Amino acid sequence: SILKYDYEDYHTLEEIEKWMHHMNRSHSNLVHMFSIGTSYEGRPLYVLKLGTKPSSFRKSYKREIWMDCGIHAREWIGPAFCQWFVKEAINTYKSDPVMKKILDFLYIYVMPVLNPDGYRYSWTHDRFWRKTRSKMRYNCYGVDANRNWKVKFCEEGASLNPCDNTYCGPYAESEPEVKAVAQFIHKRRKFIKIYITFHAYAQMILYPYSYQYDDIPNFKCVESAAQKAVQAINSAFGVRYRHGPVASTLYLSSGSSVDWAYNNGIPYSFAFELRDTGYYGFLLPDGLIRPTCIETMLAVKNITMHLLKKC
Amino acid sequence: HLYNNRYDGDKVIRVVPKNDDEADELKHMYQQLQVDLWQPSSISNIWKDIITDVHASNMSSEALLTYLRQANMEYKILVSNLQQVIEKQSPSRAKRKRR
Repeated sequence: SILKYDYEDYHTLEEIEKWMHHMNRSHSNLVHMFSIGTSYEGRPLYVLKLGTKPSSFRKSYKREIWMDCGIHAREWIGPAFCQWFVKEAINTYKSDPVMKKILDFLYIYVMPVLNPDGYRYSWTHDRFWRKTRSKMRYNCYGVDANRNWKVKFCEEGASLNPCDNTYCGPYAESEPEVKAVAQFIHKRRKFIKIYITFHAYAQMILYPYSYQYDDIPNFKCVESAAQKAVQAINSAFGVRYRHGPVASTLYLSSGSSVDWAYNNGIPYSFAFELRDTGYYGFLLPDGLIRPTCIETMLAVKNITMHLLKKC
Repeated sequence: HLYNNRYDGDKVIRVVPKNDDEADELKHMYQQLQVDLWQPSSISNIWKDIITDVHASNMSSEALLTYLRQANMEYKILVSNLQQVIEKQSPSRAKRKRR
């Protein structure tokens, strides 16, 4: 039943879509749902826009945050967190002054499932599917949606083999999902100040660059935000997250969304790798959704307040 | 069972190559066995001291474990039966499906 939606369980694509429709209908003062395009298999790419409309005496525009989950189909904790975030934002808007400030001063775009075809496939056929479900001339399906962005396309850490899990695709933004998100963010780039993408698993908060070891120009600011965010995570249940640039903290990769967002002018660009570090891996039990989401909420709110205070 | 029990007997194995030779051999082995790499995301990111987690089918995991023992490479079995862990991830859903 939608009325008793279980945020401590994993949900199918259909359940998530029904839930989004419900949130849009029942919380129209804070939530607006829209679609930015369609997936390869024709599914709508839904986004939820959270935030109050600016009152007449305030600025007519608000700064914005973009969050996406489910780029990689098998990383189910991502979409679970995106849903949790929306629920918390709505439920605590009146009771939490921090959340009230965030939703009054900013708009937050939340895309719970960026790769709906792959996500659905991981529920119906292959639990460990990672890529999209596009098929071009070759025998193998799918492109790694986190290697398909127009930034150092198909260089280090990406594969030209269509059968590999890190296949970059025939060309940048070949995947309609990636193209739709890129077009939307590019259009709103003057307003979007934070980009966060959620993955699993490694327990890390990462920032650009992925494709090279050089520091980003605003390294001090972003590093400070990441450091405070991991401290916030640790404060919840004592879980340790590492933080740093993708290239030196995780590994070199090209064509990733976190680099694309940064190179498109979004000053704070992060990739979260959520729980755990390998005990369960992609199979994080539903009993651990709650603590994972609680600690991650703290980090996201922390980064957002960092933006509002300015570095 | 979820996914028609296809993951019964599959394992997830962690190996951390101690030197470049081990890393190269591991890359070769993973490619031969066509394992599902959980981390890192690409075989090309496997180097000395990099944690590698691989999901291998029942048969492939036996071959991989035999190789690791013969090569004297340390390993840890993170998951000894993937199907069981999949069922545990969402026990209420697995029960509903069985009903």
